[in-house]
Amino acid sequence: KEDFVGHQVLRISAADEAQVQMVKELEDLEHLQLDFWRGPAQPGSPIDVRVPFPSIQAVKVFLEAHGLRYTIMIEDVQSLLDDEQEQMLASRS
Amino acid sequence: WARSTNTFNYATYHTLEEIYDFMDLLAAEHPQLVSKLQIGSSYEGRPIYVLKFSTGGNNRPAIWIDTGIHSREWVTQASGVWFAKKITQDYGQDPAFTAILDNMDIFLEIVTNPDGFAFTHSKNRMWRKTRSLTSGSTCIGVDPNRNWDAGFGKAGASSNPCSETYHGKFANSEVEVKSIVDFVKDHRNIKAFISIHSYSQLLLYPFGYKRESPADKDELDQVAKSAVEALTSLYGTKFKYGSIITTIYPASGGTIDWTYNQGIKYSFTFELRDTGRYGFLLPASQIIPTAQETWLALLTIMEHTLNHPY
Repeated sequence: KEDFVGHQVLRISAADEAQVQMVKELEDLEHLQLDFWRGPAQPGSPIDVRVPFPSIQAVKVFLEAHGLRYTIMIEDVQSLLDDEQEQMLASRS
Repeated sequence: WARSTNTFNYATYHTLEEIYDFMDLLAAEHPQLVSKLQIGSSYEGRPIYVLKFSTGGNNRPAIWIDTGIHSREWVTQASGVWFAKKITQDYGQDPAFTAILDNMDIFLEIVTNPDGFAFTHSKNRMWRKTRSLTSGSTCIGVDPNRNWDAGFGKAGASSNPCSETYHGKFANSEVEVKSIVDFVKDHRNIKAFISIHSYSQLLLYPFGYKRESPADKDELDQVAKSAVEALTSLYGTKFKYGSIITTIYPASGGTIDWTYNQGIKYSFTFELRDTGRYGFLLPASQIIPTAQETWLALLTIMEHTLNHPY
């Protein structure tokens, strides 16, 4: 199974149209392998993105350099998936 | 394995096989009300099933509900299972719902993207697309909510096969989409079409591929408002509503834009719960509350459809 250890989901707040565009630029950087759960839309709408562990540093630097505010929505995706699997197994037994 | 739909655990996530077994159980328990139709086979050869709820008649006006076209949105398939059971429980008990099913059929497709769903269980929990191969690319899958023949290939869809919003080589290239297209066209009497996604808590109506308002915008807006009020009344979950393009962003080739263009006036799409900020990893403890509140919104749309024939 695909391993999501260390992947984080960041919630980004884009305050204006320029910041929305900034996130769209980030979306185009294929090498970062970002997975937008909730894409950039309008200023004020939250943007959620799953960031693989190797890209976390680069993404956070990008966001901070452009004054984009963010919070960590999910600290470690794999730990939530482990909980989910455990719950499924428990319900079967 | 559950031996009856009464002992089935609705408060946990299930595999494709478990959901398909649930469908068989439900149809066996309610042979006068529920039947299982196969409308096609997926890219990898899995059957694509629809539950038909009907109290008789011939080609009655119908309501279509689908869940799980994006495979990682697990709360949608889980809600679909709960809706199926709810339909069998409420028919004959809830007068408003009974009136709907006495006059209309309901078609419920619980796993709209079976290959993707199986893949989320076996290999990659985050898989969203179909599993079809694209010649000339090493990337797999098409976004089935960008593959419909409504503004196909315009803004809000990607031509890059590696993108999560890849629209495919041509409209209806995905058999999971084409199977529904053929079914809707053959049926010719579907009056409401509701496609259910998660997350971000929205109830949306056309269009996603153009800024132009649908001819029925005022009525759709009013129905959406009532449906959201009903949904919120249960647990206070906040939903926004409006057209796709104004409420989120441009998205071409989407399901309900095509159905609306086919003449299905009551075309809506939901984005279910994100309460607790878990995104696609909504804890299983929230499945039943999510399904319960969504059912109230569905009832509002279904009642309106029954009471406003066209």
